[in-house]
Amino acid sequence: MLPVVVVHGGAGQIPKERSEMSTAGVCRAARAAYSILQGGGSSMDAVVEAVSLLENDPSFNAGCGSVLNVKGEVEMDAIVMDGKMLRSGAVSAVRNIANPVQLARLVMDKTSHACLTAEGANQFASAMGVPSVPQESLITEYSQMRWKKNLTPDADPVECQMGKMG
Amino acid sequence: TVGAVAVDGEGNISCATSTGGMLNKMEGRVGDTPCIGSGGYADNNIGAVSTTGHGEAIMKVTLARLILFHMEQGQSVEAASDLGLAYMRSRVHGLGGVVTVDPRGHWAVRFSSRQMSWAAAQKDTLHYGLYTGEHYTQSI
Repeated sequence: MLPVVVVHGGAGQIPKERSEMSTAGVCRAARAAYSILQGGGSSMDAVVEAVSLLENDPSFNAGCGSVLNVKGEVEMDAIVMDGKMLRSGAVSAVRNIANPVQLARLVMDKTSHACLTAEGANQFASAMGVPSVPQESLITEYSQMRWKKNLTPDADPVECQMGKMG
Repeated sequence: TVGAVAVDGEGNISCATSTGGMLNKMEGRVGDTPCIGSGGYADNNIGAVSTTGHGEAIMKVTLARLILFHMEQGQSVEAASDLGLAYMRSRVHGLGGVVTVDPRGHWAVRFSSRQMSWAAAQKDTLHYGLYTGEHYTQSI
C-alpha cells in the first residue's frame, strides 16, 4: 500500500470552464510527488513538491493565482508538518514569495519557531536567500475579476468562494 | 487552497498546505492553513490530514486534528473525515474538504462543498475527481 500521496485543490465553487484545468493540475502534482516517493524520496519532499507545483499553477488559490485581499493585494499562508518528530513550520500573511510552502519548510528546518508572519516572514525569506517576486506576478486576470466583483457592498465573498453545500 | 498528504516507503508521514486565503479578506487576516491542527496535521502514529474550505470554521473545530482524534478512536479514514466535516457543518455551519491518510496507506478524499479537485497516486494507479462521487482512475 505504500508509498501513497493524496493532493487537493480548493473545496468550493469551481466554474465549469476551470474544472478541467483544476483536475489536470492536481493530477500533475500527484504524479510528480509519486515519482519522488518511488525514487525513495521522503514524504516531506513529496508533499512540498506537489504543493509547489500547485502554487505555480494559476488555476489554484495559492502562490500565483491567490485570491486578493480587500485592498487588491496578495497575502499568503502555508504549513508543513513532519509526522515522525511532529516538527512543523508555517508562514502567514507573507507577500511577494512564489512558493510559501518552501518558506514554511525553511521555518521548520532553520528556526525553532512554528510560524513566522508578515514582515518577519519576508525578512526571514531574504535571510534564507529566497528571492522576492513582484506582486503582479502572483495576480491573475481571474483573481482581479473576482476581487472587483466582490467589492460591492451587497457582495458575499464567502458564498462566492465556497458555493453551496454538497 | 492546495494541499497534500503522503506516506513514504519508510512509513514516514507528512502534510503540506498553502493558500491565498479568503476572497476580499481584510488585510492581515490569517486563516486555518498556517495553524497547526487546523490547516494540516501529521503524526506517524495516527496519519495526516490537509484541509481546505472556510478557514474561520476550520479553526473553530481544529478540523485536521479532530479527524485524527477520530482515527485514534478506531474510525477509518473515510468515517473520521466524514465525522469531522459533519461536526464542522452542524456546529459552525462551515463547508470544507479534506484529504486524509493513515500509516498503512489507506486514504480518503471527502468534502461537504459541491466540488473539490483531488488526485491520489498509489500502486502505480492515478485516482482523481472533482464533483461529489466522481472517482476516475488511470495507470501511471
